[in-house]
Amino acid sequence: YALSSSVWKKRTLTWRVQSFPQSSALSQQTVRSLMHHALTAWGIESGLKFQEMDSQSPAEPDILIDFARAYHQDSYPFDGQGGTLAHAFFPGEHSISGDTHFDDEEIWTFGSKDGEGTDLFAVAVHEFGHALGLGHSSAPDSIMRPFYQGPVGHPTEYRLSQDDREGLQQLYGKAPQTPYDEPTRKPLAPPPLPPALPPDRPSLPVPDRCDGNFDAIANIRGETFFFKGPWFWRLQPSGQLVSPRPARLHRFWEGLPAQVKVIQAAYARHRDGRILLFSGSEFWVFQDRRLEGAARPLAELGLPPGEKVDAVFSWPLNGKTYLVQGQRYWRYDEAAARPDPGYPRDLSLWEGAPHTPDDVTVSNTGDTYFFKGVYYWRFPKGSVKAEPDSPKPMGPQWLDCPAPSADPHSPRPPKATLKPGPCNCQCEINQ
Amino acid sequence: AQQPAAQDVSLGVDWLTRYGYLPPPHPAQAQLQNPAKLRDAIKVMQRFAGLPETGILDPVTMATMHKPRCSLPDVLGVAGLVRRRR
Repeated sequence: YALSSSVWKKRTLTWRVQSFPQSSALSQQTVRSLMHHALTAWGIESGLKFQEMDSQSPAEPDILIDFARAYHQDSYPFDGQGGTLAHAFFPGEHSISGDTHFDDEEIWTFGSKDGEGTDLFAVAVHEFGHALGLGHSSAPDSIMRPFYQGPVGHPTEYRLSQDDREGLQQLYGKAPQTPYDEPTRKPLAPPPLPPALPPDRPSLPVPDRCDGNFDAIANIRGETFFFKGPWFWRLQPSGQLVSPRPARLHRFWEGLPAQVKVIQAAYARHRDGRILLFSGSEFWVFQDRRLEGAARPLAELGLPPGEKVDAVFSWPLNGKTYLVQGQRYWRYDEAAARPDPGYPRDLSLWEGAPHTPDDVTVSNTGDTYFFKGVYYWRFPKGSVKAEPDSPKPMGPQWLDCPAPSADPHSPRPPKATLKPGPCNCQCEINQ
Repeated sequence: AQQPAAQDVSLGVDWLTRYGYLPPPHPAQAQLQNPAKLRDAIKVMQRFAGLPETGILDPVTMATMHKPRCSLPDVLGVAGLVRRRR
């Protein structure tokens, strides 16, 4: 491998596709997805994080991606189809540092058999190597070889060669082992990249993750899913969002009935890895991303018929599943496959927990988190008593969002459940 | 081996200069590209291209110079380059 003399000082880099290919069949969504996967190929080997910037954001990203032709205001004019395909600028303080340009006169393809067009993912991985500070390599299996070597396989399965990993780690060190337990199962693979569709229809308005008030939150194989309406975000164990833009619920969860408009609770069942999504008085069981069987009644897990649930979580400490509704909760014994007797109980037994939580989940480190609005309550591993400094704003910790503004009009954290015992509170109408 | 045509040598030298294998020509010094330097430059290019390192601008090497590739130079100038030898 060869290293340029420059490297990024920061470890989180922003990127945005500023212009898209005009003469290729790839949709904007596919191009963005391929860029995400190409950057991720470098990120997972180095701990570098990459965040896509909204197209409306006025800020300049570190890596600005353009499809251009012929002379395009830099010292590397393109030469039409064939010949030079793309280039990128090494890290640095200059505004063009890191920027990556693809020749728009190439026929950019994804998933085509070799010989048809030029595989955009393969070239993007190469160019982002430059954008991170790598020069060309003569190693036979390196992605940094100067000549195009054809497609490199499916973006979600691609792994850098040893030569490229070593070069990258010279610059940025090895990826830190996440402090979390290694999830027992691989994270769910993202849905297959959409087939080459006509240029994207204007994308539907999506909710802002920084508004909080999620419908459901679940730790699914080490990743935290935040559900809101027909959308969801994914947070990787490293703490990095897969994308600031939400994914579509029904495109990912294959078989989820179209009439299910909102997921009210979710959890991953430890004993068999199934994922359960709850809506209304029913739930659906998924094996990986595929629905397994028909809807099941919530009553099966011990709730009164017709009731819905606010939050569901599985507590590793005892293997029991807790189902929360309002100020009450039920407990279900997964091993015995039956509800535990003596429930529902009052939620105040989880000292400090908010009533009617948006959802509850257990992190990879075993701590229990109650979420409500834009706040979270943390219960240290094995404890049923919230940390004294709970609640805390969830934005900065979970979603790469600013803390809610401190202005008096911003919603105060909902009152935590009072400590058990006689309550002498005087409740006026406006409390 | 068959001697490359003058035009090929000229195109080859331009290509090798563009991608950093040869120093850009300096009109004032008009330093001669001595044949040994040219041969070494061709060998390094052949290594990057995965070709037999003959040091000669043979037809395969010339054809490779027309293949699709990245615009960036292969040799970044000694100052900025840290190359790891196996």
